[in-house]
Amino acid sequence: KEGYVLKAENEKLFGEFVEHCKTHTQDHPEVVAFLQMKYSKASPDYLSSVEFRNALGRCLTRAQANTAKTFVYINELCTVLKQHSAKRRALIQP
Amino acid sequence: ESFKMVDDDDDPENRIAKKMLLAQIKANYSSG
Repeated sequence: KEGYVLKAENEKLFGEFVEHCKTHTQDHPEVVAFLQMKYSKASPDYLSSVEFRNALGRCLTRAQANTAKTFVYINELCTVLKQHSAKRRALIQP
Repeated sequence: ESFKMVDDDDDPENRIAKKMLLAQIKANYSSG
């Protein structure tokens, strides 16, 4: 049940982050699409984790406080999602 | 009174991150 709540919270936070980024990256909409693609390929376990919620919350807070660094926080989140991609996890498993 | 438009690219760190993301997107589309 806890995992389900976390997943819902993280989805909401990610939605907020995406909406914020869309506003500040209108010259390059492909960047937000790329972030969403990385999100869709991330491991479901990671997307329902406290670790992801913390990373997402940190990026969202900072992005809202400093709109001149929007791409920095998108890049940070893309890197985190890439590190936890379902494909990568499958390769690491013995 | 003159003023300077604030652009995302004014921040060096943001400019680098933007370049990195665009390069990744380009590589991603090129590979498949």
